[in-house]
Amino acid sequence: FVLTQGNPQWEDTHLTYRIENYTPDLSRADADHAIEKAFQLWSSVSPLTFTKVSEGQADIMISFVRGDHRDNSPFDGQGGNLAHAFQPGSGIGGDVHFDEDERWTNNFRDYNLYRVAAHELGHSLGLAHSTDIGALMYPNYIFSGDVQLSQDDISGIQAIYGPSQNPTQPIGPQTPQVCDSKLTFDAVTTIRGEVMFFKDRFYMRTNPFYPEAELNFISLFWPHLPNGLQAAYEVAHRDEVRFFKGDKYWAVKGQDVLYGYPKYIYRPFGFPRTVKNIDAAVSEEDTGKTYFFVANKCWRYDEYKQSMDAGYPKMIAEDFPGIGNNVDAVFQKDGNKFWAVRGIEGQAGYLRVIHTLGFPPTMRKIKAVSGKEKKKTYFFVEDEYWRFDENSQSMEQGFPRIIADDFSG
Amino acid sequence: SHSFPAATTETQEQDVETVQKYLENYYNLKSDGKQVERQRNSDPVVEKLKQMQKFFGLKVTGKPDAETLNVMKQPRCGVPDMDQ
Repeated sequence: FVLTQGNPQWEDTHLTYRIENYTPDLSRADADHAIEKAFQLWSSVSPLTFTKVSEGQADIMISFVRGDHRDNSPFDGQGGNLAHAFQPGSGIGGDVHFDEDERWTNNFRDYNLYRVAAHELGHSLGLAHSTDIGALMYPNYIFSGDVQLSQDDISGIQAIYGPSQNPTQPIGPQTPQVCDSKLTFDAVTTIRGEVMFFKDRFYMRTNPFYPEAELNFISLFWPHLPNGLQAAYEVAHRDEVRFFKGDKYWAVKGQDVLYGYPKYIYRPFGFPRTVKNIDAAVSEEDTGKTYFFVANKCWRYDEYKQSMDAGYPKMIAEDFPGIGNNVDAVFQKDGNKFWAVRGIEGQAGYLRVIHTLGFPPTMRKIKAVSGKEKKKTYFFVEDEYWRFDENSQSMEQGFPRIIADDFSG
Repeated sequence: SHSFPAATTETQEQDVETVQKYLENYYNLKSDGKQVERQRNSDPVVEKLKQMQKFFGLKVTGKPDAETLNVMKQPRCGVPDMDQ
């Protein structure tokens, strides 16, 4: 988060606000409600209180204006600059201006008044723009369905006004850091030749042209998908990706969610009602077999016959020895299968396996394991990797090697 | 690059006007009325462009590549990101 230069703030934390005029895009009640909710976001995490007044000069004056409205910061018509606000202070200080050339809404359509008001009030209270894409104070408009202060926003406002009087200090969601070595994933899937990782409200991906990992909101591509997806896989021959959360799933083609979704997982796939959610899923392009991982079991579904294969579910250990249970996410890449598993630390059996595999006794946690490709198994640990030779049942010489040296991007 | 696959072509250096205006509005680039074309590769523009790319976690090149232009075209708040 960033505090406005010079650290301006309101001395009195009990502030008044007045809506001087209303946009014709919304009913007066909807506009009042949107702005009231925006104030509540900030008062719920700080000692600030806000009282709406209907006449006279309030601390924070809110208005809908267009073009040059004589504050030396003219608006620019539709799109681009949506609104602005002034830092705490007398007169125009704290005031918020919304560009009336925009369409103001109380739903997904551009632009959601509640979302923009929550951002602008951050400026009225002394916050500048944050570089955290998950923060409300990020400069660009992103509406991911719910409007909530991130931990970054909460830390910012509390840096100015202190904690809320609320006995339990409110916390907000943190934005995943793509290089965080402790990062685990909700789901991973290939999609049209790329790999997308999912965590909370965000997706992450890299591509050969932009080595910097791209992190953004899932809602950017699929506004109607829920946050916190649990599994995802691509059926390449149908150019379809399926996302799972709880006992439902969605199917998308590119950025379009297919009609009639979400559906329950039971009838189309044949899961028993005892299955309440899927941990991870991957579909083998060449065989059309899709593996579903649920706790310590796995199912195999035939995409062509559109039915579960006989003999399933099996224990994961039976079909995928060494992977462990509770797979976080799985995807297929270049013929290899890479498992992103929750750390298998603490499961004595695996630690014994690790040491018998030839890992040094100090080895504590493996971050990812590949499938068997030409009798080789790759183990990824932090920034190094080992290659295990299934024929000789031993680690190959010359390992560990640095991942970045051999797996560019 | 919000597409599948992500935008892969380096766009021609276009929308110089967009870059100039964006940096004036949000990164305090002084507009001294000079012809935009001449300013394009001037130090202040390159410096401000690098500031913007750093702020948004983009590859800091000082050049208006596709990724940078894509961010500049997104709707946003009118308050500057730097030196308000």
